[in-house]
Amino acid sequence: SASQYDYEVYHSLEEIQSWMFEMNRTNPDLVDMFSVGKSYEGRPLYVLQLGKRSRPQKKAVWIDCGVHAREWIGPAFCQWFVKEALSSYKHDSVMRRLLNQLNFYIMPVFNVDGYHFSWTTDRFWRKTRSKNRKFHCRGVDANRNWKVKWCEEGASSHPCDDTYCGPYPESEPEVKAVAKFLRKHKKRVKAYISIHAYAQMLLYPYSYKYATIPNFNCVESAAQTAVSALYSAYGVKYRYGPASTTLYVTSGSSIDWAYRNGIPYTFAFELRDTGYFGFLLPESLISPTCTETMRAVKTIATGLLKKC
Amino acid sequence: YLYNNRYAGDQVFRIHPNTEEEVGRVKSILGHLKVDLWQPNSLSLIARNATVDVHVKSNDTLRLHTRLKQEHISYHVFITNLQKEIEKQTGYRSSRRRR
Repeated sequence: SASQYDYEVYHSLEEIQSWMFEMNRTNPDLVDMFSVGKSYEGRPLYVLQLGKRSRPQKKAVWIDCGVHAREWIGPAFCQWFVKEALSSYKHDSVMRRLLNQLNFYIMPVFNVDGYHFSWTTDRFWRKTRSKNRKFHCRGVDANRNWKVKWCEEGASSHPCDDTYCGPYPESEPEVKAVAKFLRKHKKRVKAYISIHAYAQMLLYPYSYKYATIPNFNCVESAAQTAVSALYSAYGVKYRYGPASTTLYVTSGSSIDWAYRNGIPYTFAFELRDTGYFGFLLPESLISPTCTETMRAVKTIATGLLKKC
Repeated sequence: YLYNNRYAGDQVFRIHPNTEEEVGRVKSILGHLKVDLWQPNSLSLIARNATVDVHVKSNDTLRLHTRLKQEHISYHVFITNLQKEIEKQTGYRSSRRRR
C-alpha cells in the first residue's frame, strides 16, 4: 500500500504503475491519473496530475523522468516528488501554495519499453525499443527525436548509434504523445523539466546552437536560485547553463522543442553523480539526491508565481 | 545472478584526452572496440579536456588497457567489476522483496 511503498529503492515498471494507481486512488482531492498514449510496444504512458481542483485554467509544470532507460534515478525522483508533494501539502505552506495555484504533470517513466528492457535484459539500454526496417539495431534516442533542428549536430542518423535521431521527427510514439499533449496545453504549461543522469548539471536552452535565449536573464536567475537551493541540502555542487556550452551541442532535444513550443522555462536536470557510480547510483543515495533535487524543483515552481 | 551474470568482469574506464591529437586517438581506439559509451553518448561528442566514461566488455578490457598505455593517454578504471556494482545497486533485496 501507499504507506509501505519504499521510495529509497529502485522499482520495476510494474511496481511504479501500480504505485501510480494507488496514489490516484488514495488522493482523490489532489491527484488525477491519465494516459497520454501508448508506447511502441503498446504499454500505456501514464501521467499523474497533482494540484488542487481550485480553478480550470491554472498554470502548470510538466516533469518527465526516464527518457533514457538506464538513468534509474530519474523515475525514483518523480516518485519522490509525488510522495513529498502529497505528504507535505497539509503542513508545508510553500507546497500548499504551489498545489493550490499550479498543476504538476508528472510522468515517472517516459520510455516505458526501454525501462522495462533495462530491468529484464540490458541494464545499460538507453533508447526506445522501436524496430528499424533496414537495420537489426533497435531504438531511437528519445532526446534526439523532437521536431527542433532534428538530426543535425550532436545526433546520429545511424540506427545502431545511441544518439540515433530516428527515421523522422516524433517517429517514436512516446515522443509524439507527449509533444501532442504539450502542444494542446501550451498556453498553461509554464515550465518543462526533464530528469536525466548523470553529470550534476542543470541545463537550459539552447542545446542545438551557441546562442542566448530571449528570456535569458529570467531563466539564468531561476537556474542559479535552483542550484543554490540544491546546494543548501548537502553541499553538492551542480553546474548550470545553456546545454550547448555546459555539456555539448545536441539537436532534437526536448528542452529546445518545449522552449520553441512557447514554454518559457525549460530545464534538463542531470542528477548525481559525476562519475563514481555513474548509472549505478546506489539506493542509499536516492534519498539525498531526491531531497536536494526537490528543493531545486520547488524553487523553479515558486518562481513561476512571481513576475520576472 | 542478475541479468544472467552477463556483466561479470566488465569494466568502466574513465579516459582523459588532453589534446586534440589524443581525442583523435581515443576515438580511433574506441571505434575499433564494441563499447558502451556512458559519457558522452557518442564518439563524435568526445572533446578535449572532457572525460570519457566507457563500459568495456570483459574480453576487451586488456586490449583497451594496452592501447591506452601505448598511447600514453591518461585514464583510470572507476568500476572494476560491473556485475558486482549492479548486484550492489539493487541486490537480492529487491528480488527477495519482489518474491
